[in-house]
Amino acid sequence: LHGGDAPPDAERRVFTHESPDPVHASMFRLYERYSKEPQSRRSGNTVRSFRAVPGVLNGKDVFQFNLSTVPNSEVILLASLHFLHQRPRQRPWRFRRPRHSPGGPHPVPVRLLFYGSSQGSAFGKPLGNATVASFTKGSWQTADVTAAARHAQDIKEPLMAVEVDVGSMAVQGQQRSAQERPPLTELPYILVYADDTAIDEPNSVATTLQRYGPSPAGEGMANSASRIRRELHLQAHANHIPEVHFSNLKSQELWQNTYFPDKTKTGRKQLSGEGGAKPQVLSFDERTMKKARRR
Amino acid sequence: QWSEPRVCSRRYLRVDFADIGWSEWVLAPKSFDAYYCAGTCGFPIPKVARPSNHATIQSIVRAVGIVPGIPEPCCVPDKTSPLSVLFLDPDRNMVLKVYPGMAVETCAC
Repeated sequence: LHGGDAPPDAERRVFTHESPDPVHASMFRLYERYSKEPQSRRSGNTVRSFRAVPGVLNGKDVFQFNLSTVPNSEVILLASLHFLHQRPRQRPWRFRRPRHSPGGPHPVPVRLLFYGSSQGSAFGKPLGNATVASFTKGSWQTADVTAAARHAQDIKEPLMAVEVDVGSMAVQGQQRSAQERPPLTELPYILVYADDTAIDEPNSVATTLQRYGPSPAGEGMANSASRIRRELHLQAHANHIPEVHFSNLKSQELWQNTYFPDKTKTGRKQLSGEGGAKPQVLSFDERTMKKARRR
Repeated sequence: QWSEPRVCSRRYLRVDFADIGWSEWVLAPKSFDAYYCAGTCGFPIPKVARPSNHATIQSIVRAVGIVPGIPEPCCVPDKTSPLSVLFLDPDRNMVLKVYPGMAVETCAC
């Protein structure tokens, strides 16, 4: 934290993220758009991305999406499935929309079938279907899967499987053998646009972004060390006695009391039980008290 | 100069997510201008401190001193702005959220 009275300087870190990973690229593009217009709530206040995991359902190759992280407080406004269709083998794949030319790829309709796949049975629960009317080979396609995503949320189905029925055609990944997994950059993904009704509640930022406190006991020692390294360094130069342990304990206690009340209460009860009950108020002998009063 | 009381106003504060231990999962922004409010709201509160009517009354009551224990009105954020944050959820999926009230726009008594 850098406090002070100085006016805000113009220096800001700008993100020019050009990742070959389409999920990263899409999310960073959205971040830039939402940062420019944070007040606009047309697309909701939350966008979640879900990368596909190739799987088999009903004996067919499917793409599975784990939507379990979407909480009930998030009202799904829109969900879109993005998938790459049959890479042209002659040309290297590039994350770019191909130009449509008269002699280029021809549109082919594609049918998407959605299933809930977490019931443990070999057959998934149908969640709906969709058809992508205009479909061009070798490019990223987008399909509206809002109804299926909402249905999955309504029936509390965390796993959604998508089967791409293209007849003789095949979606990138399905045309490969079972052992050959498509590369990460070619896997389909889902973007879920939602309005999180809980985001206006107090501490919403900590609820989603605070993971385990700044200095968790017994875990992430490397992380906590890296977090305090700068402070230690400054103190060494200033020839001050580092108060790392004290501040760590203090901050840890603060975080735990604020965000993990149940755990700490139990932990403390156990601790106090082991070490003997200690009074809440400090007590001193009469001589010390007299000295203090005189002072 | 810090020992002298200064009227309630917005002060500069940049928060770096690395400093609060969130940089491991917060992808963007790395830091942002959060600002903070500080300063006194003592009687008489100047207009620049944008006192609410209640703050004005409380300040007068305190100055008169009839009711004991009434503190000075507080200097608090009056208007705030949201912040878009791109982060990884526990499943390592990228999530974008627009959090309200993340940066102070104006302060008031």
